[in-house]
Amino acid sequence: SAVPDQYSKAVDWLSRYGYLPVPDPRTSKLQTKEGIEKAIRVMQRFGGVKETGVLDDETIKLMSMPRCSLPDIVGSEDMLRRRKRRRRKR
Amino acid sequence: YALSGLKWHKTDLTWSVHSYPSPSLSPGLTAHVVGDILTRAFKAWSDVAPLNFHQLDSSDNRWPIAEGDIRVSFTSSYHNDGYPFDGQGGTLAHAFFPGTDEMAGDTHFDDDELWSHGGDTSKTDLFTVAVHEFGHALGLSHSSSDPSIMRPYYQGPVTDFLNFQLDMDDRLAIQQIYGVKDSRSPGGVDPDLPRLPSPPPPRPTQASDPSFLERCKGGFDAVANIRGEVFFFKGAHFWRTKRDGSLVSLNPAKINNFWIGLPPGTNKIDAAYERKSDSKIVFFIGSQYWVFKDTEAMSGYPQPLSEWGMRTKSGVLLDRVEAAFIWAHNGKTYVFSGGEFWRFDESFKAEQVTRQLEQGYPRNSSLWAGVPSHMDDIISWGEGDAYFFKDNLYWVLKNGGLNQDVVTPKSIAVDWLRCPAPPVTFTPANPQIPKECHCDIRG
Repeated sequence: SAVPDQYSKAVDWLSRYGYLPVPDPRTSKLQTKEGIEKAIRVMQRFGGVKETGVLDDETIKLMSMPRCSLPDIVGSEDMLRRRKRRRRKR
Repeated sequence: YALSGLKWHKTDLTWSVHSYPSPSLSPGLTAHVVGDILTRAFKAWSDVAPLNFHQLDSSDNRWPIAEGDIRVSFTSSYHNDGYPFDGQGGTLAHAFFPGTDEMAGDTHFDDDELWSHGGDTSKTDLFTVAVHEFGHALGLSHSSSDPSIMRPYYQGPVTDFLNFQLDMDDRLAIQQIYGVKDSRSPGGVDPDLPRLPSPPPPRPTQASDPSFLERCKGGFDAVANIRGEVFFFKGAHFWRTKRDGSLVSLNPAKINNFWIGLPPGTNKIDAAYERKSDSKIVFFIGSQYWVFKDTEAMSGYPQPLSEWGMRTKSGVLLDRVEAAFIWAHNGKTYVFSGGEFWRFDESFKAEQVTRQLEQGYPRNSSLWAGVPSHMDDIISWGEGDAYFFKDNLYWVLKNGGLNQDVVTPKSIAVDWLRCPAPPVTFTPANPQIPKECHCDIRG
């Protein structure tokens, strides 16, 4: 039997729920391996499972649970950037 | 708890139901029962904050029904709000944060779910989900706190639906926005950040781009699944398709501007893949290969392809690769060239990747029945299926299978690159074995 393409699915899931920045069409940055690991850690912390940074069974199980469509992290990068800008102005 | 940064600037809110669950999937959830469940879900919030909820119905002439603050509906699949539902399981519902936008407060439930009214754990409890969604409609974001009704995952029905009370985390959240019920100073405060991200500045419409035709013509040099996106390389450029089917940009990017460390003027990638064991990205160009860490070539590359030790059946050392991919079915690396293929085990041992050519290779590419012997490239995608790309068509071998009787090709341009469908033309279902003709009595 086939092994689902968990990695691609997980990247899509992490982007959809706000853990990974959506690729910016202006800069088109590639998701980095470290960035994906970090996003998995944040998702694990948020979901209350062991923080491993890898797609273990518990994480995959959590990702496949029924849930609300709205993202868990809203505009975190945007917010950080704005805070930094404000600090610089001060 | 987390707040969206948005709130209603009034405490009397109206709500209405615009459609109900399908009786075939959720029997027993009549309009009356749904109204009762939703009333109780609103009550969970109005019990602890100075909020009043009034249901509007079609017989009520005081407000036009469309004017309700929180409009509830049961919809399925795409319903024109950017949050499509996905059938049973997966996403269950969503709601829009408060505000002046037309959609503000609107709450949508997936009509493909099996909704229930408590008790039946094989179904989804409408009351539990409704309390969560109304939390969004009032300005709350998802919480990581346990217990909290605002956790994003559905974990079964709440206990004691009739006497349900919000947990501390949720109470504090709603009171932060609207104040405490029966307190002398109701109204709360304007919630501080986080604010919703501001939309990107408007961009002028681009003039028509000649690269449009290139994208839609097909004939890609290489196709690769890298970090969950599909890269289509052609000449000196590439396009990227995200998992949701959208393109990062309609305009192609220059290979040399993005992939740093390739020779200037690189105008053809033969094949590429993301290594499973360490997520490094391998590019084949002519008789050399490069290994990238993210978008930068690692020092020491290029190296000669001969390092891979691939010899044809006639004993010649391979000097060009046509296609390469990791088959999700077994995690092995497959390299194709000249109608033959080789299989490698690339394990991560002692902090480095060791590449082991497996015994019994090369084998004939025709073993992959139903797909072209000489393909442009291959990827693993979806549920671990193998996707073969050739010219402007692609074939899917499902479930780790090698030998499917009929594999119908589909259009790369239409399915992957957002191009208009071409006029219908005949394409053979199996490029290796032309389909037999069957004539009927009328010839």
